[in-house]
Amino acid sequence: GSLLLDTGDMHSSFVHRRLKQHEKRDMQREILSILGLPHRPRPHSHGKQDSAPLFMLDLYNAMSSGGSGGGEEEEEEEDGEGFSHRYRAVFTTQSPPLASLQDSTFLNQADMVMSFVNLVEHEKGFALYQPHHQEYKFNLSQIPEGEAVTAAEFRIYKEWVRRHFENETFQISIYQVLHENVNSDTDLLLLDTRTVWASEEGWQVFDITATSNLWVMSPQHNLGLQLHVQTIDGQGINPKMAGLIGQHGPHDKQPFMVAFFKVSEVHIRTTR
Amino acid sequence: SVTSKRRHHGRTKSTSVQESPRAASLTEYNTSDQRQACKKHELYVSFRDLGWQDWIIAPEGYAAYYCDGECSFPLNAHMNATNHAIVQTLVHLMNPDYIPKPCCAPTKLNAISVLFFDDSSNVILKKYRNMVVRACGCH
Repeated sequence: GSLLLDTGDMHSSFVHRRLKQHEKRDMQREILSILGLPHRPRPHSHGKQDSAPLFMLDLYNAMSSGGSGGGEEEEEEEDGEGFSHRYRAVFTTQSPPLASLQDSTFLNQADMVMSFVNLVEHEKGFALYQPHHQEYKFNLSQIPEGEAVTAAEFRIYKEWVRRHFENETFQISIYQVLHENVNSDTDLLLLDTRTVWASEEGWQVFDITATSNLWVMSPQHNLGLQLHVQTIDGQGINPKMAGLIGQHGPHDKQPFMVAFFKVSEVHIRTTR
Repeated sequence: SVTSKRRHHGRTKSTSVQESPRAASLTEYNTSDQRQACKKHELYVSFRDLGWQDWIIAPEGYAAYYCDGECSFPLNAHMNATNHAIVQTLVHLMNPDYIPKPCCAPTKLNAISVLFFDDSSNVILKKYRNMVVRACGCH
């Protein structure tokens, strides 16, 4: 088809024609360069993890709702205030907002949001008689250059627990894996905890900003996260028993990570 | 080259816009011009037609717009000329064969947000500034 479609009144000197193949390739290359991409991405499927794309699409729609077609931003929003407003709108509809994230100024400064799919395929914590934790890993290597993490969160969906622990309260803890030891316990760093009722349902959000920054700066330290669940009397239980959704749950409720970025340097296109 | 032209045209003349002979020639220039004035035209860039729908989630494309037309005085009521455009016009009038008219180009640009997958199926939502022409004017 024609790449560029003149939909307005045409100037007499404007030649409307289909682009030749090499012209189309050149145009693709130029647009990729404007988008700051070295090549056209070829995403491959990680099972059917739809939750992150759906969350991001909600963010996109919320941000675009004030502008015209194509997600165009109104001029007055370019100072970032509109951005912040719309992020907040999505936060409050998607999940109980994390207080530390809500109150900080990072939302006003964010100009890129990125979600990361969980790469751990074997869910040992979700098998009934396995250790009472679950591991998550995320690939942060493709973050565009010049972007600095201002906030990051881990999101996991919790369903209402109706059996076994009906009136129970759970403590969900998120740890950063510091060292993986083959013959002894793994070294962990506690990042965030939440106390939830068995009857609670919705996205649980954990602040992992500091860890994300470390992983961006030192990718060799990216050994993933561990999630542990305890009852109020300190007994470790299987995350599935607490209603936390794992890989065998619905596609649109799979756990994922989301990070907010601020451009720390001006993107300069290289001269050819 | 402007200085040398001034010398050619005589010591008493200057490039001031208040000068009556020049003002007259500006009017002449405008009335003789039959081309369309500088304005914004719509142009849709389609990501779908680029074959990118497998990695760009939204939008399908965007109305980018472009500026086209001749910068002739007086400009439309909604448009303003920069000081440079006025000077460029004066110099063009002095030497029309060598010095071009001012350019009809964007004066205000808007951002768009693009939602796309990377190679690892992570999703990126990024705001790109200066992607959509909001207003055209003479530079």
